[in-house]
Amino acid sequence: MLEARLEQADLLKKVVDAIKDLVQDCNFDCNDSGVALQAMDNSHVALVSMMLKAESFSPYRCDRNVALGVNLTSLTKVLRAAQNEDILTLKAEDAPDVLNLVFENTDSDRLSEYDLKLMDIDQEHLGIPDTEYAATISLPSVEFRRICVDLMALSESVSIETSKDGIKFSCAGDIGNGAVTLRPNTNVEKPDQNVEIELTEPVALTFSLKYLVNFCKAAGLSKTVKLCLSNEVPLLVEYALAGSSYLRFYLAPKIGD
Amino acid sequence: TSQQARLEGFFKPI
Repeated sequence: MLEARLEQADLLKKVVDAIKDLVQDCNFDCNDSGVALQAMDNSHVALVSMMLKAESFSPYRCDRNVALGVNLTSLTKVLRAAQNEDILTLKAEDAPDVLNLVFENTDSDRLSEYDLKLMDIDQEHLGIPDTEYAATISLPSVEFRRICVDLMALSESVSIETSKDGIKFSCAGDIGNGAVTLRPNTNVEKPDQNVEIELTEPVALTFSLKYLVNFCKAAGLSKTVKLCLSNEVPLLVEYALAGSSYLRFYLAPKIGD
Repeated sequence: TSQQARLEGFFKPI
């Protein structure tokens, strides 16, 4: 059986909220190392890869590998019943029809129990190779969100160019052009505000802003976001979670002249 | 104009 207890329901609520507009039905693959999810959007342009490591739960028990096929809209309805600070426990049998969710508020001695019906999902899995990216940029997640939202007002696409001097986001639209350049900067007192650039070669790629703005719904999960780029490979956008868990998004580039 | 690539062009199904 599976039994996984999260100190705060907040984490799962935010993760599901961040991905539910991108992917609808997906398997939560549970094994002794944790709970993983990989799913592509309908157009096969963006991919979500989530890993909640066993260490992120306390306790965590998973006797047999089990795939929990979940409709995220339905899961959202159930998670709405959990307060952010509730203790959340996920439970499932070895061959489950339902996922049992328990929310506990230790202050008020309230215990809520929900069973979510599971579904059989035949999910395509993609092998994601380990990649040495040409450019890795770390920046505040709210800054990245602001840039994507601002540029989307002008255009559907953004060009991202990185050099040792900085990272430039630019777009061209019917009403005009826009560009935001961030230079590396270190703030000792507020390390969350740092912009860090590691570069082995310059990169220039174009991406759909609609997807990037969607990824930015995860900004509440982490104060910083990591962008990993290499020419002509999908962009990796990573939100690191506590206990080396993560929420990653991959986005195929736009290719052409 | 540029064309949107799909993920399968980069990642192989397993």
